[in-house]
Amino acid sequence: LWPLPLTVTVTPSQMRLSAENFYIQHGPSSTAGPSCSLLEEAFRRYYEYIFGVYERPKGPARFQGG
Amino acid sequence: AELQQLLVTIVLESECDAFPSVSSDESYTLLVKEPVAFLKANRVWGALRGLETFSQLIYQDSYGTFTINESNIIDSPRFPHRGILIDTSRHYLPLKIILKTLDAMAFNKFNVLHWHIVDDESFPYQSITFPELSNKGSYSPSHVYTSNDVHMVIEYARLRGIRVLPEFDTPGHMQSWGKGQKNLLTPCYAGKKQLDTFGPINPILNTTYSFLTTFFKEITKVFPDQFIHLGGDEVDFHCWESNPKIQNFMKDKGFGDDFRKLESFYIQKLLDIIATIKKGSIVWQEVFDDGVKLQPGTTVEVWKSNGYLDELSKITASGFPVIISAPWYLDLISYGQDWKQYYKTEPLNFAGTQEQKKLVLGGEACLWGEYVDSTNLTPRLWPRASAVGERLWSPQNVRDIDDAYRRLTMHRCRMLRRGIAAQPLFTGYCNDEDNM
Repeated sequence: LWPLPLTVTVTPSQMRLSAENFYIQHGPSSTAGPSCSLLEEAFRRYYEYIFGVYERPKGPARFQGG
Repeated sequence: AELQQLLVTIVLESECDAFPSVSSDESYTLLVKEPVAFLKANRVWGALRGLETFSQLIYQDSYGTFTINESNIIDSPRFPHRGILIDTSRHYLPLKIILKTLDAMAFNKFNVLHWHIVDDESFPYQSITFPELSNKGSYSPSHVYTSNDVHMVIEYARLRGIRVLPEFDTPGHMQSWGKGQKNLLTPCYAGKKQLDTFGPINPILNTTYSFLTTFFKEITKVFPDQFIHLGGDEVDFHCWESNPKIQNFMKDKGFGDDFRKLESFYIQKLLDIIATIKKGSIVWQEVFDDGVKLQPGTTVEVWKSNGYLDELSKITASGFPVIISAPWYLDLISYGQDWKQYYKTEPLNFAGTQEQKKLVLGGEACLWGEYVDSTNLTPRLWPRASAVGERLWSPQNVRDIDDAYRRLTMHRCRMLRRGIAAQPLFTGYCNDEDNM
């Protein structure tokens, strides 16, 4: 990580992620929702940083409201 | 096990449509656990920082599978002002380079773009009120920043939680202003003969101050940040000394031969103008050194490397907030791993009380434009500025240089993958180098 956060705990337990089955979404109790273009843009950007440019074939929108 | 979701929750009023400020809350918590990860922040600014951290936790194993470890992170910045200074006057920087710099800043959790937009060399800022400033003062009519360009930079920065802090140097460093605004600069003399050369702004004319009021009113409307960075540094007094009208003014005011008093007189009037239009000022350290009466809350930027720790003691003892750039002039290049010296710098390592140290708002890595244009700005800046970024974000005790080297080499590869042409720290390689 750079810059190093204030406190970090990382366990050896691993999970995999896949571009087609991973979503960044607003939490149900969040005060920001799909109308918050700043976060919508950020979700899109970081999805691409993580997976590269990936087009979902079908199904729900990549970023949904909470 | 599979991670399927990152849920992002803003707890307080989101500030989604606001601009970031020096008091923006960038804290966040991140819990990564199967099957859902949770990112919580008080405001959107913290969510942006948390998304960056989340993205850094994910890596590809040797089979290409995206993987993340269960993690728990609590984070907030050590300093609220973490800036990068760019200079678009000595060399023009195309818009896309400025935007790329903002991308890289976000990867390193910087939050202030200090845009030294005009200087002696050129005036690329296209003023709506005074278009002749850039018409006559820019390198060429195509090398300007239009209103649209400036708005694009500001919005692109906002979406990344970055403030855009414009700098307009005055009374010195204004040669490019004189071409488009008659009678703004002081005519220089040789004896009784007026020369074709001009010095600093003319501080004895009322028209100077009416121009400045109108100009900075425009700047206030264009740049939403609460602060404007003003100059005050490196004023050459020779031209003022040569001008008979200035000499008479000095006598009338009782300034004697001390032209620093004339400079102070001018800057004080300028700072009053800025306060009247309800902006705060950030000034270079000379303004403080020369005894100008500063409005409470004026921030002083310490840039001179010689004796900067003493300077920090003095300024904070007077109760003014400071930002530090003295140890982080990245234009002063050297061979080898110079990032280490930037990394080792401790901003609070000066003599002073805890109250004084609370007045240190942060600092800036500065890349002046003399030898830097679109061809080499990005690799000169990164990953050197990354070292400053961690110093300003992470806790004081994060200082292990070997650990930093290991993490920074990986971070540099990550920046490369994301399109930032960051220079290597030393020997080594990045995975997927062929695809970058």
